[in-house]
Amino acid sequence: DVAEQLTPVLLDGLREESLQLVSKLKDSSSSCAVDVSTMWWEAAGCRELCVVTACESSVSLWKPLASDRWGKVYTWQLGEIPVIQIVPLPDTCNLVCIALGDLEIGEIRLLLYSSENDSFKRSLVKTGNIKAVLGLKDRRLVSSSRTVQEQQVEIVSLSETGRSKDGQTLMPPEETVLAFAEVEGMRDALVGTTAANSIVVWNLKTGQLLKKMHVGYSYPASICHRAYSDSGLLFVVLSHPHAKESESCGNPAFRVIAFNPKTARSTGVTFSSLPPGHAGRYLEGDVKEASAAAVLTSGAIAVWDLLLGQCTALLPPDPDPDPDPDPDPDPAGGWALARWATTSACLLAGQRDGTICLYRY
Amino acid sequence: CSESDLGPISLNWFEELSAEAPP
Repeated sequence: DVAEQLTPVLLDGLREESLQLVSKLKDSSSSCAVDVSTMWWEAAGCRELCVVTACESSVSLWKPLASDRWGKVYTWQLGEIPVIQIVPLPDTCNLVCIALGDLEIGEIRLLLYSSENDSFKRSLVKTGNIKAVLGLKDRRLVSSSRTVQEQQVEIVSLSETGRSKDGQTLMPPEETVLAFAEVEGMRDALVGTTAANSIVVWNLKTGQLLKKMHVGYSYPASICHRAYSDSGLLFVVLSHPHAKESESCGNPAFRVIAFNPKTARSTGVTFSSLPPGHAGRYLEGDVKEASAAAVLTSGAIAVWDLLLGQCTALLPPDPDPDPDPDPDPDPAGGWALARWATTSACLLAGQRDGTICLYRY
Repeated sequence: CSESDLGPISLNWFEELSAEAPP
């Protein structure tokens, strides 16, 4: 019955690309999901892709059981500072970072499992007035933070046991960096988006700021999600939380833009707009490979193929209607989180009540 | 997009910008 209720609405006849509900997990001890992610966990010689859920005061690790069920392995209880987001570290095992703070990130902590003595630990990685953080390949973490006078962009390397090794600083741009993305296939290249709507490119090895390129005035406060270089161009996937609807492009949630880093000129490649007739705008989302997913202000989740610029599936705002309707229902109820697992084959969708649904895409 | 829109394209843009940028 549940699977039937949650069957996503398909658009434009793209029926081969749909979302299939695989399983649900709900932490009975928590009422609200702040973030969800996946991490590899290896214990007793067995390596499994696990789900990590965060509520304001704790982070839990869930392992797959038989019959598409999930069992909680461990919960890290955190202090008085609320958890804001999970910061996954790609291609690592038994390590995940979390960002904590009030309104803004005040500290980043590492949560880890030691298979040597079968114990769960935590350690402090960084404190400060942190504006953006991203886990990079090879157990590295990049963050931007601000003091009154200046901005610091720093890379911290983490060891297998979680201890921070020497950090490296990158040359900061004048504007505050609000998001980072690794340039796929280029180990030493990193891009960021700034508060003044520019893309900046760094050389991670030397710390040099190589280029600053303006995104344009039509789409303020762009956030970078993904970047890759092809045929001498830098392709960047951006989301536009504050984009205004236009006749030519509809209401764009994501755009793929090609930059020529030599000249700083750019051109739009694809627009991924809200489905026709769908009111509201982009709230938050995630990109993996050519797939993008976002929670909309209506409480729905939309999924796009970024190469086609086309919406391929939509989870309606109220996927699991209460048989005894609330007399005062939340008008924007439904979904709160949309995250891809380590591949775009699995979507983790979080409801406002803390339930996480796993969909095969 | 054509090359004329974006200006001259270099496959080695990362190395070239790294050589040009201040250390």
